[in-house]
Amino acid sequence: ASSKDVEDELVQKFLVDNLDSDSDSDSDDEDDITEPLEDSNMYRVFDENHDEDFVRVQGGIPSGKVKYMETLRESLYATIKGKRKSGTSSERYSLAFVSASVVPTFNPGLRVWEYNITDLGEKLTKKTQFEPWDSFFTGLETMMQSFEKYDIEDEDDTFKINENDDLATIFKKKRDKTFPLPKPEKLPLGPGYVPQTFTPERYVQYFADLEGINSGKKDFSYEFEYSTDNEIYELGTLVVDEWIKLGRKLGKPIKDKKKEEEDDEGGKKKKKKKKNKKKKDGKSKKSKNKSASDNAEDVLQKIWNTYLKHTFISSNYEN
Amino acid sequence: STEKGEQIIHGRFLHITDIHPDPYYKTGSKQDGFCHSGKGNAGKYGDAILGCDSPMVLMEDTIKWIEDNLKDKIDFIVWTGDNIRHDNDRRYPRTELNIFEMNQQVSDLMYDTFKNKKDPNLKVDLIPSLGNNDVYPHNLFSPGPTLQTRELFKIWRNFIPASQLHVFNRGAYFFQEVIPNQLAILSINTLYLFQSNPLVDNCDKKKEPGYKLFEWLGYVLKEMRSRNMKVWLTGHVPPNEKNYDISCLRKYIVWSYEYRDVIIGGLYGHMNMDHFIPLDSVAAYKSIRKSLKGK
Repeated sequence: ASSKDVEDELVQKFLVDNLDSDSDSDSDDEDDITEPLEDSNMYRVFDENHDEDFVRVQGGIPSGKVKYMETLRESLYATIKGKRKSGTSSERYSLAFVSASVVPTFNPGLRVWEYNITDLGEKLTKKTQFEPWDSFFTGLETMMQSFEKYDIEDEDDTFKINENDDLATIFKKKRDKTFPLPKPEKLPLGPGYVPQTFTPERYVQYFADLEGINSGKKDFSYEFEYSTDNEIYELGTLVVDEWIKLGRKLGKPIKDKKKEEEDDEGGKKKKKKKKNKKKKDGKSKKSKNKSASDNAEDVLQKIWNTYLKHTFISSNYEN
Repeated sequence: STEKGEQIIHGRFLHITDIHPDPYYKTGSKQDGFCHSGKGNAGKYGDAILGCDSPMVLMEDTIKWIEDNLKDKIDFIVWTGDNIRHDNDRRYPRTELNIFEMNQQVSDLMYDTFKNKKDPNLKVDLIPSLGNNDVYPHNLFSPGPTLQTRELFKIWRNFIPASQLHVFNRGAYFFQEVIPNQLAILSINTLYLFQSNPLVDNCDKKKEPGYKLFEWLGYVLKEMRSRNMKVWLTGHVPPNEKNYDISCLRKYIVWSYEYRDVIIGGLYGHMNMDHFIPLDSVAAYKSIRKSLKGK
């Protein structure tokens, strides 16, 4: 009974948070609004620049992959929100890590993750009793056997509603279990977000330098390519927040450029010019600022170049 | 554990992906002929950027290197598919049998390398997942049980817990407790979410295997949460708008978001490029809201 109460409460929360509200909480912010995911939203440029076999078949001589990364930079990294909208631990985001292949599309690569095992001994010696897995699997199989009815049911019959039903009633009548309920608030963030046992702390990327190996200069071996705590990425521990910060750095030049273009379009160009004229007097101050911003740009460019080098497994493809 | 007895946890694991071994690869052949014939410069271990698959020796020596350098230092191996050459040379078309045989060969090599010499259990757990080239024809994978899911279970029998046979036969997904009652790896069959699989449409219709996959995922995650276990999600095709059907992608993202106390992250291959993908839960919920309001 208590489990049902909790579920009802979560259903209600889900509706309030996600379905009943029409307001766009982003719209009053200086940060651009969040576009809903769309079929063609993110990789439009990618589509325009590649033949249809690029993604479907794979293999063969790689082409257009720098363009792909630029698209990714523009559509994913440059659109990462600021701290306030991302949450203190960037919990708005989750991450997918795509690793290098063994097949030499670029150079072969392998990745070794290191994760926190502090307190694991203590956890393992705690004798918490759970229901045996057997009963879990019995339940799982029963659920999956019920899938057979989906194949003969008319899809519309599964969602019959009355005209006066409000959204909560509809939702409870036929809750679609392929949508999750909200995380209960009392549960703390997991190892992906807050350092604790099982938090990934670092990974080391290895690669095989095929040119050196094939030419006989090197024996066959995988060698160190980079680790996430290097002086360029400076990822202390691999919680989501750290990656999101890196993502912001990778996307910043694109974001700044877009903002500049938007400002120009909005007629702010003139104002800016006026401001610049006024500032001419304080030339030395300006040039100091300029060199500081140039330095910042250089640093960001260096991070992006390093990232591309690693994306293509030190094969020099990007050049 | 009862299965393995005492186990030393090192706090390290390996991710290996897209081996693509090609038995027709010939050293010194022509690269524009997929390194299968002619006279050219194809290197012994293959060449970066020139477009050929992996010579067998690259796969064998890679696994040997892992055995020599990593085997005793890692807890488990996440292995995200594509264990056969691409279907790109018309002179050497791939058959279903070729695919099964090569997958068996790679699977045997992995098992022999990482097994426990004292008993049939693995010294290092291996968690495979299905690549879009591991199926015939490539990209096409229908809901199970089918010949393909049965064959796959046979090929991976040393890696998949026997208790999950029936579930696996339906969808080629399963999970492995790599640290009993603490940490699990969920192997997702991403071909059910994959836009390029013409046998599936979306993840919103109940008939679709992607819909069923999310019911399975929900059931498993709920149990993991109740046991206070943590999980990694793994699979071949990574989640992005190009790869996944939008109805599948947004579900993947909101599950990751609502189980942020349980899910550590996702590990994928397929793209051949090293990068990370941030997934925005707000954008995913907006997309869901838009789609539900339409109804």
